[in-house]
Amino acid sequence: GAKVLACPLNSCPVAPASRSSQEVWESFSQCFTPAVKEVVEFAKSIPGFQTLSQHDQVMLLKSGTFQVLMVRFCSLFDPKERTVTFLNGQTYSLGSLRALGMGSLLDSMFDFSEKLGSLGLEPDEMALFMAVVLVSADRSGIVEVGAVEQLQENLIKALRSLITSRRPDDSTLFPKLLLRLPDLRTLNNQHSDKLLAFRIDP
Amino acid sequence: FSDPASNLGLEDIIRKALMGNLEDRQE
Repeated sequence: GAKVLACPLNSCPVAPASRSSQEVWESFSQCFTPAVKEVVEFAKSIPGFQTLSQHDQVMLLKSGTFQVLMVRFCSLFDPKERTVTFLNGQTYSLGSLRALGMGSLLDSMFDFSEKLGSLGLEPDEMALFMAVVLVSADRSGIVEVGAVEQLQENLIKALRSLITSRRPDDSTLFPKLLLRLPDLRTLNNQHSDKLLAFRIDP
Repeated sequence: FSDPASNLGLEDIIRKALMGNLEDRQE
């Protein structure tokens, strides 16, 4: 009867059965809200982001926040040990997380973390990549598509320039990085399905 | 339930965080 929300941001992934779904959700919300606010602050620091209309800023953040968080918290996933360290400091094995109902989403997250981690990005490269991730989010609901495309183009150019100038002998890194964008889209969809399942059938 | 971000309260958090910024700039 325990209610499970096995998200690394959740400080109490397994709640006692006595707690209502609403209470479990509100407690989880308090855990993810600071992380979401940090993504908004990060977005505001992206040169050009605040020149977009507020409506489009909200749309990009709505569809891109999870993806940015996935990149940011990639290091919580240890593909070698097959463990995930939650923000509450507790480390869970792959087996125990499977038992908590994390199946294909978890596999995809490990896969993504391993691929991104293998690229060995520097912190500033990672930040620029997260900016690209955010402005590459789902365009549904975007009004000024041209302005978003222009910003995306500028950020991709900046990322390519940074990476190729640092590693002139490795022409494969930048394309490999761009290939992670569709992975993140897929992860985003899987994650949304998981959350909706909790909300519909708690 | 077609829009998870709205239903999860994410949109509210985002709007408030962005609007906070507008208020900061006005100050």
